Amino acid sequence: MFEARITQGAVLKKLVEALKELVTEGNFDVSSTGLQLQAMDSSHVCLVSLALREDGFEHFRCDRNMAMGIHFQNLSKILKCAGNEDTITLKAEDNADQLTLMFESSNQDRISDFDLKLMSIESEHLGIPDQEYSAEIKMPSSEYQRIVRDLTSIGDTVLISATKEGIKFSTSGDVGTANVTLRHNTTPEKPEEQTIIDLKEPVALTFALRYLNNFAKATPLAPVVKLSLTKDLPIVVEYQIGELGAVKFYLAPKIDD
Amino acid sequence: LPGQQRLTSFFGAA
Repeated sequence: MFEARITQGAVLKKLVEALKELVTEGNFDVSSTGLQLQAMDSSHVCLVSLALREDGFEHFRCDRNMAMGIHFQNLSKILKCAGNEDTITLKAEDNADQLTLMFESSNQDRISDFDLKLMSIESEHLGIPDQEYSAEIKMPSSEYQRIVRDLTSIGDTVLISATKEGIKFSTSGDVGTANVTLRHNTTPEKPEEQTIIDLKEPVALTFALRYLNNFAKATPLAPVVKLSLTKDLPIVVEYQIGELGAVKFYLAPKIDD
Repeated sequence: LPGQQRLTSFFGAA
């Protein structure tokens, strides 16, 4: 059987809110090492890769590997019934066709359970090579959210260029043009308020803002986001979820017109 | 979007 208990149930709620617009369905692959998900959007332009470690849960047990096919809008409906302070336990028998979610209030005086019907999903896993990136930028996740939201109101695509001067986001549209530059800034005392640019070589790539804006739905999960860029390769937008694991979004670049 | 590439052009099946 599979059983995973997380005291901060809100994390699970935020996670599913971050994914459900982007991917309709996907398999929760559970094993003794934790829970993983790899799912592409319907146009195969971007991919969500989620990895939650077994030791990040208060309790984790998985007797045999399983792929649990999840419809994310449906999972979201159930998780909306959980309180923000609730502890959430996920449970499934081996080869089950349903996932049980149990919600316990913090003072244990309210316990509810819901069964989510599982789906059978054929999904091919993509092999994502480990690689060195030309530029890795860590910035406050709220800053990333603001930039992509602001630029989405101006244009459809953004040119992201990383140089030793900083990281620059540029767009243009019917309204006009917009440029936002963040400089390497380690002055703030709190690490989560710093902008750290680790540059091996300058790089500039163009991406669809609609997807970058969608990735920002993960902002409530983490104070810091990391962008990884390499010439002619997908961007990685990564949120570390405390000690539990990470969610990474990959987006293929646009070829310059 | 014109010029939008697919992820499958970069990452093969695992």
